Amino acid sequence: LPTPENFVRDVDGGINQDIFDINEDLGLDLFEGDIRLDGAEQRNS
Amino acid sequence: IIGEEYRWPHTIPYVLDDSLEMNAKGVILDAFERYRLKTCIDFKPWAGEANYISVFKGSGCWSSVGNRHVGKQDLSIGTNCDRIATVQHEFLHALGFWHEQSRSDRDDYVNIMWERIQSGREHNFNTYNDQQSDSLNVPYDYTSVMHYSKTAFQNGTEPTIVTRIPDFMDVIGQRMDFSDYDLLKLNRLYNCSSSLSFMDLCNFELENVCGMVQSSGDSADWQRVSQVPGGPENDHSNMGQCKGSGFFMHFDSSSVNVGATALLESRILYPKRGFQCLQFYLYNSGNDNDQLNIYIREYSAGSVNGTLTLVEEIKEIPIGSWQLYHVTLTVTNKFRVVFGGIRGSGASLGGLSIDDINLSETRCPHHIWHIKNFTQFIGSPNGKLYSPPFYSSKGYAFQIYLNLNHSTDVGIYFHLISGANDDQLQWPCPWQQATMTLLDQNPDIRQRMSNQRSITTDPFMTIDNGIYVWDRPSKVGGVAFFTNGTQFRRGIGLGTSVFITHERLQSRDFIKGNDVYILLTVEDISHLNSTQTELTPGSTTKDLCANIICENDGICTVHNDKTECRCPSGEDWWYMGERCEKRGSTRDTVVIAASSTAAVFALMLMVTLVSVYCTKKKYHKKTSSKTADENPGNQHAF
Repeated sequence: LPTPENFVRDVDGGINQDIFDINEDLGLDLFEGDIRLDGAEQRNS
Repeated sequence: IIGEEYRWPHTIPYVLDDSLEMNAKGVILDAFERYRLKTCIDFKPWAGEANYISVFKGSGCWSSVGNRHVGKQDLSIGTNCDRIATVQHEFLHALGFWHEQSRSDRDDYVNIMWERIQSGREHNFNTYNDQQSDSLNVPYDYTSVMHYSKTAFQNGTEPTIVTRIPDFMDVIGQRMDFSDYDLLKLNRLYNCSSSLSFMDLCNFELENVCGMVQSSGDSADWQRVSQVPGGPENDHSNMGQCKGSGFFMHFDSSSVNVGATALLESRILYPKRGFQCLQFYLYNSGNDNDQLNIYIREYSAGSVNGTLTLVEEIKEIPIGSWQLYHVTLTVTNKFRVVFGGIRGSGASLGGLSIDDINLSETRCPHHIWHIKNFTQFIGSPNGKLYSPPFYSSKGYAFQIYLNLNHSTDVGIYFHLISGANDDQLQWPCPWQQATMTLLDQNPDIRQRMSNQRSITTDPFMTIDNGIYVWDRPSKVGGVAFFTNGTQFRRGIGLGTSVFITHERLQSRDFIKGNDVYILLTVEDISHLNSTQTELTPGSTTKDLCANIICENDGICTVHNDKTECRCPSGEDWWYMGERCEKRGSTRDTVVIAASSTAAVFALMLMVTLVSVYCTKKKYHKKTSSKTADENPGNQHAF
């Protein structure tokens, strides 16, 4: 039988990650953190 | 973003790619329901339209801004992005919205602390001028689901955004639901005047009581009051906080005989989806045996006055407090909702009161966990609460664990528990999605910003010692006891320790009258396993296509036993050629037309020049010969 502390599993690992934290941790450097730009926009930005 | 070309049609075609996690698919469909309830944006499975959004499991959570007219426009809901407000956020990008703090007037409301931003990430705090971005005449919105939080891209522990009004420091960055201003902007941008699934609401503040009518076929009337001597002292909408307002409807059962009824009918409503959820608050200050019946008066060609059908009998209504109720309806014709109060046997010192009615074409939650005297548990050692046992629609017994004793955050977890049907159920429990919602008790369902998290039972999930998490609780669970002493087994819980902060929990109407409601739905989502196969490039209809590859997302089809590639096309572009290898666009046509015109002009010019030259030469020759003739030497004059 699982030990008590295994009785719950925390899908967030105790950290309330926002969209941008998730993307940062994945090494993404998206525009404004979560916007994908197309070619022209990329050049523009 | 300014530009009509970035708008999507009001009904957006979508594909849920099979790369998505199962939980994410369910969460995305729930997010679509929030759009349908609060805006005029709808979603439909892609059926070959020129442009559609393909939601897939990419790396992270991201989207493009606006409709890019690229045919398949990707939107990524990757690992840990399967939260409903994250999906709402990314789809608002796709609909044409940037982040709130990038507005041109942003600096009037927040200060960006540039030195606290991670190096190289400063560009994330740019603003757009009002030629690029339109705030749609809506004030700056600290509560927007599109606003960065104060810790966005921080290089340490200090906030990167400081609101000029300090009270909003911990408001910015909410990821619960659309704010009122989010909805105002979106509905303005897309000219919404109604929503697909919202039908009616009534808080009885206006004397017209939202068009509700007293029925003639009863023996008493409902009264519009703001207080009843026997209770309630005040309404539910405002909890009596607003002097001179705060009304509700009351059936005074103490003034009628046993068995007497009072019917209150809604205005006529016109369903679109065929399923509805009726929510309302009910207060009993009469007798335990008083009862509220919910009827539907459905109109059809054959029933001009409508047919009254009993939908639900609400009995054993607790005495002395407002209680939230949900009633599921499945009406397809125009109808009225009828509230029927009935005086039960026994003495009555008051009666039945109803307030804050909401009717929408959405699914009702399966269960409600009502927690009374809630505030005492916040941050306290005995703030570890387990819900009563519930049964899912498939028969799985489950329980919710709410952990309030952490100092800053609330945790919420879903546990399977041993139940009466376990021998007939499939183990490990396959693909049941549990959705846990902390209800924002705003009287208007469209203005609620409820906090919601979903988890899905993955039958293959194991914990480190190889135990299947969702195996039978009697096998993997621990011993627990109900309050009445009966023993049961509680399985491993899955959830989050950061469901909501204590600060947010005590904001809005999450706690109202010291009552909290957790709405619970456990649904089988195994049908989402492979929801919609996208017409994949090279998909074969017959073996003939087996080794044909159509380029640029072309589709191989067989026509008269011959393989063909059907090429994708957009509004102003298309692919062509045998394997869709060539790309065309209206822009090319223009170029071709212009260049051929230029070529013809050049040619004509050359012809003209040559003919002028020849003519000139011929004329020159002629004139020179003529002068020769005329000069015979010295011709004598007369």
